[in-house]
Amino acid sequence: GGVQGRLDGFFKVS
Amino acid sequence: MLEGKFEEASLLKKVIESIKDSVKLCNFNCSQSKGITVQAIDDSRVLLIALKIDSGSFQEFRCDRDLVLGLDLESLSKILKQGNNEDYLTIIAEDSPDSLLVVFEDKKKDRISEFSLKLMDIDSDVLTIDDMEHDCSITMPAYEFAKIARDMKTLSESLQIIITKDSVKFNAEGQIGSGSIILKPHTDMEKPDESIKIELNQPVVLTFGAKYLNDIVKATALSSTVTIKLTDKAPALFEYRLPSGYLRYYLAPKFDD
Repeated sequence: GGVQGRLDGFFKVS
Repeated sequence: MLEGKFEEASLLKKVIESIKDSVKLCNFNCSQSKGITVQAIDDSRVLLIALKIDSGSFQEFRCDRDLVLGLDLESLSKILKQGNNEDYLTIIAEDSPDSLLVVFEDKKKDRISEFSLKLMDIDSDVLTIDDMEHDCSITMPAYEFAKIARDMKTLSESLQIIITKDSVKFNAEGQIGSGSIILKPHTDMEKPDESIKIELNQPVVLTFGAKYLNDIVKATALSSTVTIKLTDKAPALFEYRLPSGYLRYYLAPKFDD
């Protein structure tokens, strides 16, 4: 189940 | 120059064993004020590791100017295995280092062993992690969370965590069947680390990849408790406290198709 999310969608690259 | 002496080699050994299967190459940032900090993300960009080994984790620590040590953790792990857990461990680097000196000292015998590890230039982007408000937080014995993550992985590649104000439920549904484990908060006065604490702003249901949870629980030897902070539709934070500092994992959840 389900699609694995990625962290890039939540945290900004600095 | 960097010179950091650990009272026992076991601390750094455990830290590296906790992260080396998730990230192979990473930069260790060293400074007098922050000690050693690391941020690294796994190749699939699902799991992020944030490590802080404060100078208080060292018996002696000095870092004259800020340094970046680019390390291959597989190689560092090979070198750390050369020393015994109880040995003093000192890491030493020059100001513009191309290698890291690793020194073990046996406390009883007059035995000193020295190793040099080649450093690398590692390109890595740094993610900004704001201090988030979380919907809920659970603190529980680390070994208990590890057992749940390992056992439930045999049933399913996903593990659902459901938090309400009076319980945390771990749910796995797989080909052969399904299973769930429910824990209720309680306080153990004699062994506080055996307690289960739930702080809740609002109930949360999240699903995580069992593979990643099993990578996270490799840190179990570092701390008697783990704190898990969850927010709806956001990455979860799994925190293992060091004697002075922390190892945090941020894990992106799975979403319904």
